[in-house]
Amino acid sequence: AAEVRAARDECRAEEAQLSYLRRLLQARLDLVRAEQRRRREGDGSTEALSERLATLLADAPPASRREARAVSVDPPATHMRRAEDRLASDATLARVPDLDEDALARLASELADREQEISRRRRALLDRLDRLQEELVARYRDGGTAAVDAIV
Amino acid sequence: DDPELAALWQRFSADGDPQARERLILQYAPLVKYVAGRVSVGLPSHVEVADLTSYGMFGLIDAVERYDPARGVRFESYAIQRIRGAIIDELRSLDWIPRSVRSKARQVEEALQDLEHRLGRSPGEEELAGELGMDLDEMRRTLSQVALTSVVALDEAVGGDDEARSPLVERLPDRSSPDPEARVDDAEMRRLLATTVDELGERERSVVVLYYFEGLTLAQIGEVLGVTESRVSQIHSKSVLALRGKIAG
Ligand SMILES: Nc1nc2c(ncn2[C@@H]2O[C@@H]3COP(=O)(O)O[C@H]4[C@@H](O)[C@H](n5cnc6c(=O)[nH]c(N)nc65)O[C@@H]4COP(=O)(O)O[C@H]3[C@H]2O)c(=O)[nH]1
Ligand SMILES: Nc1nc2c(ncn2[C@@H]2O[C@@H]3COP(=O)(O)O[C@H]4[C@@H](O)[C@H](n5cnc6c(=O)[nH]c(N)nc65)O[C@@H]4COP(=O)(O)O[C@H]3[C@H]2O)c(=O)[nH]1
Repeated sequence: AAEVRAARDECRAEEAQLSYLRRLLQARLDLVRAEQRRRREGDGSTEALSERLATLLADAPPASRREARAVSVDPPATHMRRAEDRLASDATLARVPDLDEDALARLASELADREQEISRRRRALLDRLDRLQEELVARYRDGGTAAVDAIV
Repeated sequence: DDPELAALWQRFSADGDPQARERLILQYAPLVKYVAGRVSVGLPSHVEVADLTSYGMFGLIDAVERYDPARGVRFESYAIQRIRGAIIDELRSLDWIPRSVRSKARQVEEALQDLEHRLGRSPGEEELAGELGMDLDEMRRTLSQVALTSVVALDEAVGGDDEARSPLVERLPDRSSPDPEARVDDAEMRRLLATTVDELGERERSVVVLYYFEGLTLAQIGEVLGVTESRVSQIHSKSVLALRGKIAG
């Protein structure tokens, strides 16, 4: 089971990085689209920035709730090292108030493409992770308490 | 890092420029989405998840105002800790576990501590039921009511009720965090869990390791141990309450 566990751990590390990246891209996309809406519809809102942001960042209830699993909230260790993740961490959002309509539209489509790609990769990775976990569950079950004791 | 962001921090820390402050809050707002989503996992269904981002925004604003770039800590890591802390503090003040259930959980926790001292080992369920003056079914029903699979529950178990630092937390080797108010992060929590897991019974040890270190769901753990998911949830609750007693003790 050691090699299955090693493959699972690798999957989990990559999934942590992808899920972190995905959430930052989704939030950026939603904030850029909100700015586009605000400019089109006029800025009637008197709410404080922080309240507007809180609403824009909230998730819709998911179609199917997942079973609870232990999650870590710390940022993943390999924090945004790759150049491709610049889109999720550079100063783009800080510049949004200065961008014109065309620049905002370009940014929104770039973020949407990237989010789709990352979500697709994450879906495939989650499927693989769940298969590996199921395999480990079968090995632990069949191996009895000895298999569990080996890791405890 | 990004020169534009460094310039914003410079403008804000030099003279508190309100525009720089607003842009920094906007820039880092996505961290709130990430943290709120993860803290929401395993919370009882009566907790309104959509409110978590509001609580989190206060944590982000607090982080922007207190951050000192000279300390050499990445802003993201510092902010994530503050956002998480702000959400958890708010949930605790709003009784994320209803008071009636919380007081029962407290009774179980105290009974676990008393028995542990008397027996010198982790008590079994029958012994615990006896100490509480309940039959086994009633005791298990009580454990079922306390849903403790979330980050909030573990933070509460490790951090304790009041602000006083618990003795076990201080024993962590590298509490050299630059921020005196920093809470215990996930890696430290798992280390704490690992140190106390040996003192749990065999069944509890398996549940804690399979949930926190192997990343299995409660249903998967039930499959491994040949018991129902609700039994796993009860065993897990008992383990977290026992952990709380050890850390506070
Ligand atoms: N092995 C395995 N792991 C899985 C699976 N689905 C999610 N995860 C992992 O488990 C974490 C918690 O998922 P959740 O309880 O559904 O909790 C989620 C969910 O409530 C919400 N969320 C995430 N993505 C979406 C989405 O696309 N739509 C909606 N409506 N909510 C989402 O944010 C929370 C945190 O999401 P993340 O940070 O991505 O963190 C996720 C992800 O790392 C799966 O099928 N198998
Ligand atoms: N419980 C739970 N469910 C999950 C999780 N990850 C995905 N899902 C479920 O799977 C559906 C498809 O997710 P996706 O392929 O990542 O595809 C997603 C993703 O590409 C994107 N998306 C999800 N959340 C957001 C968001 O907050 N903002 C933006 N801009 N896009 C989002 O929209 C697509 C559809 O999202 P939904 O309608 O929410 O529908 C989601 C959600 O119901 C998870 O971690 N936990």
